[in-house]
Amino acid sequence: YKSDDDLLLKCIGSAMPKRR
Amino acid sequence: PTPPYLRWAESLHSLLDDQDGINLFRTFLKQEGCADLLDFWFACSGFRKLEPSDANEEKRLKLAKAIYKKYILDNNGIVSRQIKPATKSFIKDCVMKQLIDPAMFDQAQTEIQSMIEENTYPLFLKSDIYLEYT
Repeated sequence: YKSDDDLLLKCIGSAMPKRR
Repeated sequence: PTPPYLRWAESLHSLLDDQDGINLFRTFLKQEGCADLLDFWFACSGFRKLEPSDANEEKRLKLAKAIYKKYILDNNGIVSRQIKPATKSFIKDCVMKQLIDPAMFDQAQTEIQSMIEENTYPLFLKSDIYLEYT
């Protein structure tokens, strides 16, 4: 299992706009 | 065309729609000791994007618990202090009963967003960090 922090970071990153 | 940093001043959404804007805003919030507000806002959006399916039920439950534990459980945390008690108990209930809905953090996200719009976002637009950037 991934750690909670890792899971949170991925989740936060998934909501960010993609770089143009 | 309007430079990005001028668009950031138009609305919070214009700012949060731009990676450089997010980075600068987060640096400012970090200085003020409240970067968690922005992280929580994005965590809620990311959580909502995870479609319920048999394959990711476990992941969604784990993520909902992680968001709850990190930002809401500690009543002294910067995020927790800005969320209404009723909203917090609703989320706690969802986590305890394992009723994981894509919209379970929506109300909390709205409350944090209002706080950002009324407070930290206007401060950011007046901050040295933003003015120096422009």
